[in-house]
Amino acid sequence: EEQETSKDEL
Amino acid sequence: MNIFRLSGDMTHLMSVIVLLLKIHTIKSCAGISLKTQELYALVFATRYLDIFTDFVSVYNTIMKLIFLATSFSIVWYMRHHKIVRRSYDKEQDTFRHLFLILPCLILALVVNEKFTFKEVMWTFSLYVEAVAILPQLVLLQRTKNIDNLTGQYVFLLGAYRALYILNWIYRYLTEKHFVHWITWISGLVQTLLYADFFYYYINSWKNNVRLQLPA
Repeated sequence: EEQETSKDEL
Repeated sequence: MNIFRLSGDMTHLMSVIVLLLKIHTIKSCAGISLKTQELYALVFATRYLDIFTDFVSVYNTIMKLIFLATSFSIVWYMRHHKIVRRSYDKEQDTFRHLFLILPCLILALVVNEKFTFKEVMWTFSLYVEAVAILPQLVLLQRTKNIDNLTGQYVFLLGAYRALYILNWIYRYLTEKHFVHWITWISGLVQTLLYADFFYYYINSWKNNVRLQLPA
């Protein structure tokens, strides 16, 4: 599974 | 979303409101570094490239739009508004952007999670944000009489960073796979830059005297 960076933060 | 993250976003929002209040009601940007404001505009422009392609939540999109719009409008007011721009301390605000931007760009090209345009830009925005406050801190140090709104503005920005660190600790403890070294280290560096300011800000507040940073 690919680890995405925390783009849910501002 | 946890309470630290929400409080962090809200203090960030409040810092922008305080600054806009100063600009709109007093029609002054005295003591505010245009260099720092331009760096923030660059930070949001490069970080939110995904705004129309990757949907996270309505909250997320609205906040991104607010930060983009306010950062660019603040820069516009400081540069072009016929009254506001006169109060800008141009002679004191001498920090060079390029000394901050160039190393951040090189670092983002070398240290990133994925070598794609969007990812490098996103990482670049994190590095620039980490140091964007420096011109403002230098200007504060040169300002004899720091007004309350300017002091509050910088304090709220620092509080926002500190709350984000608590948010990361919380997320690390509660979420699986929440490890983001680049975000954490640059965020920590950014928060540490405020340590000195916090010390003097809290002291001046405790002793009820006007804030002044030692030269």
